[in-house]
Amino acid sequence: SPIAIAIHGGAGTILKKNLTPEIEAQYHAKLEESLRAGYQILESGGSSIDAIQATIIVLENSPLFNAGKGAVFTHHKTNELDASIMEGKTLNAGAISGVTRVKNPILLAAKVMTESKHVMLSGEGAETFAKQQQLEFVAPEYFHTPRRLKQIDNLLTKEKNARIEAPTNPNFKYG
Amino acid sequence: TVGAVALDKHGNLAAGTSTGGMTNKKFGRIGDSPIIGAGTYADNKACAISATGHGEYFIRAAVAHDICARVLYQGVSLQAAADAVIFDKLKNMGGDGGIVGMSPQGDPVFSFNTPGMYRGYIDKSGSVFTGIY
Repeated sequence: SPIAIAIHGGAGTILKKNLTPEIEAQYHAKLEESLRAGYQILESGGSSIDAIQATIIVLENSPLFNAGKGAVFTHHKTNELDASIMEGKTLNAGAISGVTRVKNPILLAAKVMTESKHVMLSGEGAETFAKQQQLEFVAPEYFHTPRRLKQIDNLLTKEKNARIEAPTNPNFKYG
Repeated sequence: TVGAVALDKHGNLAAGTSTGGMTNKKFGRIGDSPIIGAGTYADNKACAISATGHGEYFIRAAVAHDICARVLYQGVSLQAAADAVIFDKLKNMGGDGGIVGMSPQGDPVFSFNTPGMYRGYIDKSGSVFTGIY
């Protein structure tokens, strides 16, 4: 079979004015680095499951993307991470949600797929399983980045103002 | 959110997605990324999909599985199946976002109804592409 790999790093309103040429170049470089990490596994005969993990780890470890380091903040200024993985040969799959200390959530999703009888684990239970599987843990602060902290601070300020202004300003609605 | 899809030398497809979720989320809110069939799906007979976007809509539309099902049961191309879900079904529900897909023949596919999506591929000829808008 031919080999190929493709990725995304999130979709949305990516405003050119927010991306200087230098930052844009950083994104292109990190996207290509992650592609090559997975592609070399495919080239050496490795599995697509291993290639996926190698690629996503590069993106989780980069502060540029909303996954792993660089994740957005919850209302309580924490980072709650989710991940899932699936293989097309057996339709086997693994998924986790709401972890806060596992450095690479995609590795935990893969362990759920291969080392447990389940498909999806969540929260503290998922982290207990991660410990059993000797996955790397980090302090919650590892995931923090100034850009995302600023984002949540702005939102919480708006939300506070909305509560004050809500009766008069219907635009301030948060789901 | 980040995701990847791949085809290996043995003809096996795989898909994976990882995310920090939604800014300011509360009450343990979960989006589509960890939901098999919504944010992630892979079937050697059809395709591998990883999604990113407004998770609530991707869950309700079962986006990743729906795209693979259209390939499998309607016999349409992966690009046609992806565009039908992203630009028709999802858009009509008010959902926005995109997917990266891989066909069993090793053809990468992108489909997104937003101004931008960070994306890239190394295709079966070894050529590299990365894009933002």
